[in-house]
Amino acid sequence: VRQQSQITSFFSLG
Amino acid sequence: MLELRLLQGGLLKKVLEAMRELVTDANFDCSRSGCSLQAMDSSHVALVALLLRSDGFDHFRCDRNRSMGMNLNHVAKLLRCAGNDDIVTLKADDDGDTVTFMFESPKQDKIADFEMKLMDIQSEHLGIPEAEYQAIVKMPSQEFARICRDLSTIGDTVVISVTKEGVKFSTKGDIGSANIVCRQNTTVDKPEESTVIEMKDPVSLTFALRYLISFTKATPLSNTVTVSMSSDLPMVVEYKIADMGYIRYYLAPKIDE
Repeated sequence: VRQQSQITSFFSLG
Repeated sequence: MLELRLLQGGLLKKVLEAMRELVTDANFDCSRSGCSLQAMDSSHVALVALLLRSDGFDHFRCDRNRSMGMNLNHVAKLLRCAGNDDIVTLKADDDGDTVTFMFESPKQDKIADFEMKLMDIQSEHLGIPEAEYQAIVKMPSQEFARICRDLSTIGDTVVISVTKEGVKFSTKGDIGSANIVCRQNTTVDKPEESTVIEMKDPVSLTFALRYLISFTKATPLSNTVTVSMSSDLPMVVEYKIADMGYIRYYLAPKIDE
């Protein structure tokens, strides 16, 4: 099963 | 004082239609270099980044950097009151909490102004690093929209694979499965009808189709779309906005548990 990842786990705040 | 004038008001309508399904509230950040917007969808799976450079406007005045919070559905509704050929001007005072949209008919015989309250939106700004992508596919935007729509009749997710053979879009669902392969095709008469594949390494990623379908609301902005993919990064779907900038959508992939 593939899970949906989130944008925030690839790009950092700032 | 902020004053942005665009002879092609219809362009602004298209820009709003391209974002409002994905994002409800967003800040328009204006500076001397232009207007930009960055916002995530509510589930933080997709991000939209808009750039409209100041030199693409017919008149652009921005005395002080401004971040103007707006409900995109409200802006889209307002812009529907403008004719496609109307000249649209946005005006805001430096310290005001409203923005005024002025619509002028091409013959200048009808002038309307709509004032809208600005919102205070706390949004997280993400740093998007420059990246080298393993594969970049440029194709007709209508073709990309058609593929996403057609595959959604079968499944909820799409596997996009780029190899030397071309780009393959695959899906599976309760009723069956589907594959659509597009090969590189640069022999057509018009460059906007060609499919160009730049591949450093083969790449295969899985995405939720409903986000891609939201992205294709930008199809009226450009004849072509560019899809960039790397195995460890969100995909980028970019529509150029002629002479002004771009709208880019970033989509996080589905990954193995």
